[in-house]
Amino acid sequence: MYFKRLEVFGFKSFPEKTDFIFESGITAIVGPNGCGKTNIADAIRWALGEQSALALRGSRMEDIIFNGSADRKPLGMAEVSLTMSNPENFLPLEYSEVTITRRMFRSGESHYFINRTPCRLKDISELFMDTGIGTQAYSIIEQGKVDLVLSSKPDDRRYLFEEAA
Amino acid sequence: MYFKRLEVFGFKSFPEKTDFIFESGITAIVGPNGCGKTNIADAIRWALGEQSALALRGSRMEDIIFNGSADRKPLGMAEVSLTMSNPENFLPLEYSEVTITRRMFRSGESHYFINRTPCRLKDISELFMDTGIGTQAYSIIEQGKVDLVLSSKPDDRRYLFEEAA
Amino acid sequence: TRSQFMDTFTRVRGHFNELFRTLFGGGRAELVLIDEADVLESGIDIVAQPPGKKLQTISLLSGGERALTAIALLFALFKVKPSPFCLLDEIDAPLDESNIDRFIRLLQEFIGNSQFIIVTHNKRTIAMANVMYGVTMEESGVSKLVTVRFAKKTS
Amino acid sequence: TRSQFMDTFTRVRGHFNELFRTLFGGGRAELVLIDEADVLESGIDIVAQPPGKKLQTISLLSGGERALTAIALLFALFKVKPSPFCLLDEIDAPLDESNIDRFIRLLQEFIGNSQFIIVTHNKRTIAMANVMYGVTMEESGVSKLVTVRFAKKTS
Ligand SMILES: Nc1ncnc2c1ncn2[C@@H]1O[C@H](COP(=O)(O)OP(=O)(O)OP(=O)(O)O)[C@@H](O)[C@H]1O
Ligand SMILES: Nc1ncnc2c1ncn2[C@@H]1O[C@H](COP(=O)(O)OP(=O)(O)OP(=O)(O)O)[C@@H](O)[C@H]1O
Ligand SMILES: [Mg+2]
Ligand SMILES: [Mg+2]
Repeated sequence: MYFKRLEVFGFKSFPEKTDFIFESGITAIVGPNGCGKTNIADAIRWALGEQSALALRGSRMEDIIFNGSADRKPLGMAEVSLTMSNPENFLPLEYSEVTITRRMFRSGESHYFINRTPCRLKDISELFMDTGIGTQAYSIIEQGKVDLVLSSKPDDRRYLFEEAA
Repeated sequence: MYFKRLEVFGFKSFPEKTDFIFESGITAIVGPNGCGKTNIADAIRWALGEQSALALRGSRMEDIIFNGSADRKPLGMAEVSLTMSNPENFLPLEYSEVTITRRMFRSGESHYFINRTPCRLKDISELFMDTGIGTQAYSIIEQGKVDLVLSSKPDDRRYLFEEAA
Repeated sequence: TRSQFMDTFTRVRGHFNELFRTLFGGGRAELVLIDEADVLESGIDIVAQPPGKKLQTISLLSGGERALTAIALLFALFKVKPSPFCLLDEIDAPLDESNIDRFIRLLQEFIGNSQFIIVTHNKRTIAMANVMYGVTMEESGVSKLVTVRFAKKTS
Repeated sequence: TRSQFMDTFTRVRGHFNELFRTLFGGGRAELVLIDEADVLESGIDIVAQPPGKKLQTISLLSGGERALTAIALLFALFKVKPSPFCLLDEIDAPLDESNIDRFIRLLQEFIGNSQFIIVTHNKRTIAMANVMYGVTMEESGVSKLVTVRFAKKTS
């Protein structure tokens, strides 16, 4: 199974609907400091269900909604959709392609969708439960955090092995 | 007042006596990963009186003595000398040039010298007491630690201002 | 379960040493269960010895050596239980040019099974990508995506 | 003493904003005493707003923006109380090329009073040094120094 597309709208520094097509092999994301590269990584993690604002570098979850710029007003909502292939029903659904969507308003009210059908966050977590997607700590290595596995305490680094087991 | 020379002998990855001449302006230190660049920074800090093995990336102070390589045996002692100009008796000594030397054996036994005259560590600390040398936390920025001043707690970063006061 | 963890641990440990030696061109690396009697709770120690150097605590390794050691461990975990995708945000930052070359050469072994997304400022890393997304902020505070597809890597 | 600290704090704050604007080409930065009533114990908050962006907590800044902000603060402290020497170990690692240029251009203002030793892997940073020490490990585990003196910067 593989990721096909990421659609970002109103998430952090992406006020305009932006499509990011996943390719096989290696995709490089480049650009100057502060242009939004790590924000794309944050969008993927948020779509997969990240619940901690701190993990996304914010102090409140509201921080992930586009907050305006010199020439633009803040937006009231952020929405990210992640589309993936579903060969041989890797995910327990009848579709050959699965899109999960997460939407959040400034009030904190959140909506979730699977293939555009409303669902609960619980349904998305259960969908990925045995696949390792979204939970494998070693599949996303955050900026500046490579050294953590070495600097962490011997007990703390166990969880990486438990996830691989 | 300025630094003139650093002599390193038996310190970390420098088993052979190595002279490092300080120039005015900007000196770049370059080389591949693991070749010894940060070890030079450690040598300067150790010469200025660093007492924490952890601050020098070791677990015991003995870790700063050359520990051998594939083709060489460990050494029994490390010695670093730092020579600086002393215009207008910036440092309270009669000399126009001051060399501080620190030597340590595996037993932990340490010797200190000012211009090759034995002294106590206390004498070296007092020598630098009002100059800010060796204590100014913002005059040595360690690898990977630039972000610390931003990620530290508001109370923790006070000390930088207190040092500048 | 205990046997499941031990099986995973043993396999990761094997890959870790192998990948370390590939990335460092020699030397050796070990994973050690601190408390062998209590496998399900024991902490795990990391031992790493670059080629030609004496074995010391990993704290004494250089910034680049630590990054390369961490990469060997993360890829060892990845080998045991691959993820369909892997996102690496500027992990080449502490590496010198020859270590970046070794890292990207190693990456080739993994792209068969997983998609890799690598955020980087490094030209060598960029050169081995199939696709490059440029992110710009021509309008302050507004990110825009530009796609550059490299024709070469169609094999 | 209270007045001594406030004097230092005020001067650092002024330089911080000024250096931030130089490094970012605009925007603004502030230092805030959390408890103005208790100056000798109060924590200090950092506020930073890159040009054209909305003011947000510094945690939301990018890796490179945070490094540049930290550099502005460290140099602000340096301006208030210079040190005869300053050692910077790979502080350019998170910076993109144009920010490295800004950083090294700023450095020129400080070299009159202090010696700078910069450990770097970056060619642009190396290009503006007077002297370059190459450290090699031709024999494994043994560091050796090679001096390269650039003739150009004799002005
Ligand atoms: N909610 C938001 N609204 C608008 N802008 C935001 C929001 N959250 C973050 N940003 C902006 O995103 C920028 C950071 O983007 P990001 O971390 O993706 O940079 P980057 O491309 O990874 O840069 P670097 O190379 O320095 O790591 C910051 O300047 C921040 O102001
Ligand atoms: N006591 C010692 N005896 C021998 N070698 C040592 C000792 N202490 C540290 N080393 C070696 O020094 C090396 C690290 O050197 P250093 O941290 O200076 O590298 P560096 O040039 O800064 O590299 P990087 O660019 O990756 O930061 C390690 O490989 C370590 O094995
Ligand atoms: Mg980033
Ligand atoms: Mg280093």
